Amino acid sequence: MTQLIAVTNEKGGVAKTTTVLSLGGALVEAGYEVLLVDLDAQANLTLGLGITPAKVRRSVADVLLNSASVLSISRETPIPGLDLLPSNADMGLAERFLSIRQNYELLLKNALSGLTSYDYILVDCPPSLGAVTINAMTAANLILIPTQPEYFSVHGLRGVLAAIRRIRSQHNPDVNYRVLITMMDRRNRIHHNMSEQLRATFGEGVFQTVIETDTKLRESTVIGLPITHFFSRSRSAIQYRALAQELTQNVQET
Amino acid sequence: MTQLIAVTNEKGGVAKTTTVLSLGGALVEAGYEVLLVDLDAQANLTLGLGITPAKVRRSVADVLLNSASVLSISRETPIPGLDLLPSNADMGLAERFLSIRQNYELLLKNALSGLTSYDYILVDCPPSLGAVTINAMTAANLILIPTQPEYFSVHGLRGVLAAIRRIRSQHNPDVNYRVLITMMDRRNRIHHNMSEQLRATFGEGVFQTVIETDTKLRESTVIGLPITHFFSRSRSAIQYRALAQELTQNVQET
Ligand SMILES: Nc1ncnc2c1ncn2[C@@H]1O[C@H](COP(=O)(O)OP(=O)(O)OP(=O)(O)O)[C@@H](O)[C@H]1O
Ligand SMILES: Nc1ncnc2c1ncn2[C@@H]1O[C@H](COP(=O)(O)OP(=O)(O)OP(=O)(O)O)[C@@H](O)[C@H]1O
Ligand SMILES: [Mg+2]
Ligand SMILES: [Mg+2]
Repeated sequence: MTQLIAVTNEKGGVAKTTTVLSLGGALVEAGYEVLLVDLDAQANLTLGLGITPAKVRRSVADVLLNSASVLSISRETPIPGLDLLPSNADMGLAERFLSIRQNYELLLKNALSGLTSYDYILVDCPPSLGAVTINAMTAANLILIPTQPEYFSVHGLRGVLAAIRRIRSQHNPDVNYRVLITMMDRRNRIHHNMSEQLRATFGEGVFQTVIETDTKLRESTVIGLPITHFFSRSRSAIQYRALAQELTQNVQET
Repeated sequence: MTQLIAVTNEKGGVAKTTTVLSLGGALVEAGYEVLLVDLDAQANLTLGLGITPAKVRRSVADVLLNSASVLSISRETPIPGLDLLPSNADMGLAERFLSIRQNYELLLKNALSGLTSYDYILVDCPPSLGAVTINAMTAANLILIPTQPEYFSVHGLRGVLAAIRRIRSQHNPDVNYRVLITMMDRRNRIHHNMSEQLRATFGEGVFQTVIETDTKLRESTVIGLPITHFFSRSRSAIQYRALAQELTQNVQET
C-alpha cells in the first residue's frame, strides 16, 4: 500500500527539501520504489536533482491547474528507483488560483491515486500553509514536520498543527503527523533546550532520529544528488538512513 | 523623507525577520525614528519583540483587508523610537484574498503614505512572492534581499529579480534593490565560493557588510529584543550597526 508523506512546515529554511531528497535516497537504497513530488515554486527539489527548473515545460502545476496526467510529467532521476514530478515557476500560479475552485483540496490526492507501483511518495511543500500545502496534507498518510530547534521554528508548529486539525475535520481524518528535529548543533545550548522542549511537548510525536548540521549536505545540493548517493559515509547520510528505518518500521498514530 | 525598505526573499530561513529586528535596533540607536511592519502570518517579527501573536486582535491584515487605519493598530515596543505594526494569523487571509481586488498592489503604499514622522519603515515579508510581498515591493524605496551563501538561496534570487522587474514596469519604476549576505560561516568553503559568486554577479548590488553566523542572535529572539539591545558587543550587533551605517550613507542605484 503506497504511503504518501507530505513534508511541510510554514517556517522557512528548516530542511524540508533536504529531507525529501535525503530520505528519498535512503528509501531507494533500502529497496523501495519512491516518487518525489516538488510542490514549491522555488523548485529546489527539482534543482537538487540536477534539473534546471527554467527548462521544465510541464510541471505539477499542470496537473493541479490543467488536469494534466501525472505520467505525462514524471521523470526518472540519476538514481534508479527514484522518480520525480518536477516543479517550475508556474507553481506560483497554482498557489494563487487553486483556492477558488470547488473541492480544490482533493486535486493532488485524486491525481496521485493511481500510482500504486510506488512504495513511498514524498511531497516537498513550500514554506506556507496555502492552497498547495493544503493539497499535500489532504493527500497524505503522514505529515512529516522538519523543525530546527530554534525559537521561531518551534513557535511556528502551532500554525501547522492548527492546519492539521482542520484537514482532519474535513477530508483526511486518519492523517498522522510527526516532528523531525533538523539542523541540530549538539554544542548549542538553545538547540539542546528547544529539543528537550519538543520531546516534552510531543513525546512519541517526535522522531527518535535527529538530523545534525552537516556541511556535506550543502555540497550535495550543488552536485544534484541526495547525500546518500553523494557522500555515503557522511553523518547526515547515516542519520537519514536511520530515519528511513524508523519510518518504515512504524508510521505511528499521533 | 521617509525611506521604506522591504526585506524580502522567496527562499525561507535566510534571516529576513532577524535583519528587520536587528537593523531596526541599529537605526534607532543611531537616532532615527523607525517603524517595523510585520507582513508574515508566522508573525515572527511580532514574536521577536516579545508580543504574543495570538493576543494581537487587530493586525496589518485589517489595514490591507478592511481599510483599518495604521494608527489604530500601531504599537510601541520596549525600545524608545521603535514602533511596530504587528501581525497575526489573519495575514494568511490577506495572502489568499488580496489578489482578486483591483489595484491590490497599492494598498500598503497608500496605507503608509501619511506616516511622515518616521525616518525609516522596515517591512518583514513572508517567504513567498505572493500578493502580500508584492504590496511591500510596490511601496518600497529599497528592496533588501537577505541571502545565505548557499546553492538554493543564490538560485532563488532569479525569482525575486523577475518580480522586481515586474514591479518596476508596473507601479514602482524607481525602486532599487541590494543583496545582503547573511548567516555566513567564514570557515565554510561553499559559503566562501558562493559569496564570491554573488559579488561577481551583482557588484555594487551587494552590501559591503556581511552578517556572519552568531548564536547570540538565536538567544535574542527568545528574549524579545533586537540583538543591539540584548548583547550590544556581540559580533552580529556590530555587523548590523555597520549595515545601518552603510545604508544611511548611500541607498544606491542598482
Ligand atoms: N543538516 C543540515 N546541515 C547543514 N545544512 C543543512 C542541513 N539541512 C539543510 N541544510 C541547508 O540549509 C538550507 C535550508 O535547507 P532547505 O532548503 O532544505 O530548507 P527548506 O525548509 O526546504 O527551505 P524553504 O522553506 O525555502 O523551502 C539549505 O541551503 C540546505 O542545504
Ligand atoms: N547570523 C545568524 N547567525 C545565527 N543564526 C541566525 C542568524 N540570522 C538568523 N539566525 C537564526 O536562523 C533562523 C532563521 O532566521 P529568520 O527566521 O530570521 O529567517 P527568515 O528569512 O525570516 O525565515 P522565514 O523565511 O521563515 O520568514 C532563526 O532561528 C534565527 O534566529
Ligand atoms: Mg524547500
Ligand atoms: Mg521571517
